[in-house]
Amino acid sequence: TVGAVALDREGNITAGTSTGGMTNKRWNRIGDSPVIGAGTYANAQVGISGTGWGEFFIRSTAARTVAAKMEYQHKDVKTATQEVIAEIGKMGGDGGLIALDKNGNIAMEMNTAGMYRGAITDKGEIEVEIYK
Amino acid sequence: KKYVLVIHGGAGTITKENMTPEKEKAYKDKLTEALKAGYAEIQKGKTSVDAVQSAIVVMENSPLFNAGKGAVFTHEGRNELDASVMYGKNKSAGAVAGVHTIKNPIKAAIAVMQKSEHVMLSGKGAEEFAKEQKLEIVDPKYFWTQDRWNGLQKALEKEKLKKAISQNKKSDYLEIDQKFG
Repeated sequence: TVGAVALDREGNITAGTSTGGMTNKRWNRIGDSPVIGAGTYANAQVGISGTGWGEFFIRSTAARTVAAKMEYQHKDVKTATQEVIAEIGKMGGDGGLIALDKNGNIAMEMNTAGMYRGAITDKGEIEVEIYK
Repeated sequence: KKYVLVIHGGAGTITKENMTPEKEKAYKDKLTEALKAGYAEIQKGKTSVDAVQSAIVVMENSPLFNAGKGAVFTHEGRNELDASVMYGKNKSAGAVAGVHTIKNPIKAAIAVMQKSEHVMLSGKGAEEFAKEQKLEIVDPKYFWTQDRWNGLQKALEKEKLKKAISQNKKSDYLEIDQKFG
């Protein structure tokens, strides 16, 4: 699975996710990636894209829950994302989430050994990481 | 720091032990290329939708990631793709699921969001819609890669073994660790 969240010069956020699903899947199984609110979500405040065990991301409405924690509980993007990944972990699921808020703060959280991830600042500074 | 773009290329059992320096460099280079592609759109004053599309297309076109070319195989040996997008300004959204011939599913998701009254299209219908929108349609063979094919064969072997063991009423200890997207 791959994903991206961007913040443009007008201050608008977009989140997107694309995947090939799961090896050896059957019965036209679909995971969280194309499900709005589970694998992908964006509003005026934050955008989120997820990767991981799709069934758990769907059941926890992962991406929307990050946004809801920010909207209703006034949590920052990092705390909100960490909490959702922790909740998925408690359910027995695993994976990761990336998020970007309207002020240019990011979160790249996972409960797996690693996640291919990267970010770029408004000045063009690039950060790329793989391992936890 | 103010970030304008963040990306991921999947998560899972990624450790130094199961990575060669060459492979690590290839991943880092491709992630950097995706970031630069998205950043270029923002620098040009384009929308965040354009930035997300450009970044994801780079990763979809690379066999390194499980999306587009390089997608994993279903049990039947097909590559089945899904994608979605959401624009925060007006909460518009689009998605495609279970498609096999759209070269860049993220473009199809964006087309659903911008050019239809729907949010999610699936299967053949989604492919017809993408064709109507003049998106690039490819032979499903385009998505085939040796690595992913080998991955499926391994998973099928494990499944066969697991079935044989459980039929012998022995412990069901073999795990199929191929659940990741």
